[in-house]
Amino acid sequence: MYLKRMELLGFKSFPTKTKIMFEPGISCIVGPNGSGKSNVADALRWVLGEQSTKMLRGGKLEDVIFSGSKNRRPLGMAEVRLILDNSDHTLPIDFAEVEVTRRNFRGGVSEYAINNRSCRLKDILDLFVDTGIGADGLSLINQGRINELITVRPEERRALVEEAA
Amino acid sequence: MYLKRMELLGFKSFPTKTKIMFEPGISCIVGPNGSGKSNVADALRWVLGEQSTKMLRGGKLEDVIFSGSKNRRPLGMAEVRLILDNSDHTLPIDFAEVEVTRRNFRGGVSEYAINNRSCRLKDILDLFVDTGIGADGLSLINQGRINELITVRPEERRALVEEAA
Amino acid sequence: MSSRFRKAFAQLSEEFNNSFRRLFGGGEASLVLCEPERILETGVEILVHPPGKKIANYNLLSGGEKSMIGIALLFAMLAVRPTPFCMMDEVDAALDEANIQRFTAYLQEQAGKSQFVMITHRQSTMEAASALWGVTMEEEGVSKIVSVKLNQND
Amino acid sequence: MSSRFRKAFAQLSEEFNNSFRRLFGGGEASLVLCEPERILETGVEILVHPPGKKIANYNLLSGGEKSMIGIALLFAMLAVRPTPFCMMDEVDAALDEANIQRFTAYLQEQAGKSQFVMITHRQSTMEAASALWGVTMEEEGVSKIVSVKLNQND
Ligand SMILES: Nc1ncnc2c1ncn2[C@@H]1O[C@H](COP(=O)(O)OP(=O)(O)OP(=O)(O)O)[C@@H](O)[C@H]1O
Ligand SMILES: Nc1ncnc2c1ncn2[C@@H]1O[C@H](COP(=O)(O)OP(=O)(O)OP(=O)(O)O)[C@@H](O)[C@H]1O
Ligand SMILES: [Mg+2]
Ligand SMILES: [Mg+2]
Repeated sequence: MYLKRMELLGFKSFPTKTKIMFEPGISCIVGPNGSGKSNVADALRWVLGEQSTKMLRGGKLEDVIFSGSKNRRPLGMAEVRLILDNSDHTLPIDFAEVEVTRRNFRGGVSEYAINNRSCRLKDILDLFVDTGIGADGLSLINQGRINELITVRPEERRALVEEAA
Repeated sequence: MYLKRMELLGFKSFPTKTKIMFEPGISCIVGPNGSGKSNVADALRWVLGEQSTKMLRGGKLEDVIFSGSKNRRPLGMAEVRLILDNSDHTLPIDFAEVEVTRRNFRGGVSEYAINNRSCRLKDILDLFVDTGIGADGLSLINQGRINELITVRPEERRALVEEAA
Repeated sequence: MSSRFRKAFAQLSEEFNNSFRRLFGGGEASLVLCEPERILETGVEILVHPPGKKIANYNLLSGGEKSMIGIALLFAMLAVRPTPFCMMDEVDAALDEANIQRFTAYLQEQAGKSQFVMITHRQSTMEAASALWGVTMEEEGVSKIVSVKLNQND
Repeated sequence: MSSRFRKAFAQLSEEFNNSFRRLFGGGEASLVLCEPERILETGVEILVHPPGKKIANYNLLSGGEKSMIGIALLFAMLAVRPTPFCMMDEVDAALDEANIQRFTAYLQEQAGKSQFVMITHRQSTMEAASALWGVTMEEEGVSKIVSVKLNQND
């Protein structure tokens, strides 16, 4: 399994439909300060079901929706689609390509879908449960957090071992 | 007033007498990870009277004393001397050059001196009180702390304004 | 007491806006009293608008933007209450090349008023210095200070 | 439950030592159970000895050393429980050039097992990648993705 592409619409600093193509191996995302690199990481974390606004650097869940710029009005919805190659059937679902979608309207709740069929958050979490992917695993290291792996309290580090079990 | 030089002996990773000559203007301290650059900043913070072990990245006050290496035994004392040019009489003391010393024996308490005459911590703090220099001011920004100036709570940021008053 | 606090607050807020506009090439910034009627206890909030951006709260700003705001606040303090020297330990770690250039240009202007000692890994910051010192551990676990010529590589 | 935990703990500690020695060029590291008799609740401590150093507690280690230990723990997790992809946001910010080289060499070896997406400002990390994407804000406040050729400067 690997990431093929991600499509953002109205998510943080991406008001218009934006596609990011991923490649196997090592790829880098570069760009000036404040240009939107960590927002791409936040989009990945969000579509995988992240519920903590703090991990998304916001105060309210709506802070992920494009809040306007000098020349654009705020939007009413944020949507992220993640397309994964599943030809090796890592994910327990009978498709060679899996698309996970999360959508949030201002003032509403999050809607989720797998291959364009609406589902619950729990279905998304169940999909990834044995892969180590997901908001809590180490598959996503936020900016400034690499040193926290060793500065957290011992009880918190226990979770790593449980994840590995 | 400006920093002329600092002499370290037995402080953290400096077991032998080491002199650092400062220059007016901008100077840089460079070197590999773990080589001892932040220890130089800790030495400056310590000689100015810092009492918090956390700000010195240690657990106990003795953690500033050289604790040994592959080929050297631990030492029993740490000492830092700070030599300042005071020809403009910024410091309320009648010397063109001022030397501040702090010394700590393992298991003992800190000893302080100004121009080689032993004094109390309070005398050191009084010396610098109107200059903005000192463990609490902005004259020393620890590694990783620049973002904290804006992420601290509003009550803590008030201290900055009080410092400026 | 409270009139000194108000005066310092107004000055710091003004200087914060100046240094912010310098470092961000525009926009605006200010300090705000959380509870103006309780001047002796009130907290101080910051309000920032990077040029061209409308953001709900400053936690949404990027790592590099937060460092630049912290640096702006530091320069504002130095303008209101200059200190003879200032040592900064890797304040440039999160900055991109363009922001390092803006930061070091500002630093060079202030170098007449204060002495700056910068601990850094970034080449562009080293190039802004007039003197360079290296710390090495030729002997494991033992630090040594050496003088470094600028044209050497990191 | 507890036997699975013990087995995973032993594996993770072993792999942590391997990746630590790789990244630091020697020394040793391990995980330690704080209260081995209470296996269902005990915390997990780390024990590290960089080559040639005797340190009392790991808080005394440097910023770059802490990042390298965090990276070692991450690689240990990937060895015990591989995940298909891993995105890292500026984990190299505190590293010097030599450590970036060690980190990227290790990364390139693991690239067969997992897909890595690295957000970075460091040129040496960019050079280790096979594909490079740029994020820009040509229009203020609006992010755009562009494809970047490696030989362009940051
Ligand atoms: N809901 C939102 N609506 C519009 N813009 C937003 C929203 N949330 C965040 N932003 C914008 O995103 C920017 C931060 O982007 P991000 O954190 O991704 O930067 P970055 O490329 O990671 O930068 P750095 O290199 O400094 O870490 C902020 O300046 C802010 O303007
Ligand atoms: N009391 C002590 N005795 C001996 N060595 C010590 C002591 N305290 C700290 N050290 C050593 O100092 C090293 C850390 O140095 P320091 O934090 O100054 O590195 P640095 O040059 O700032 O590195 P970086 O670029 O990663 O921030 C540790 O590896 C440790 O071995
Ligand atoms: Mg970022
Ligand atoms: Mg350091």
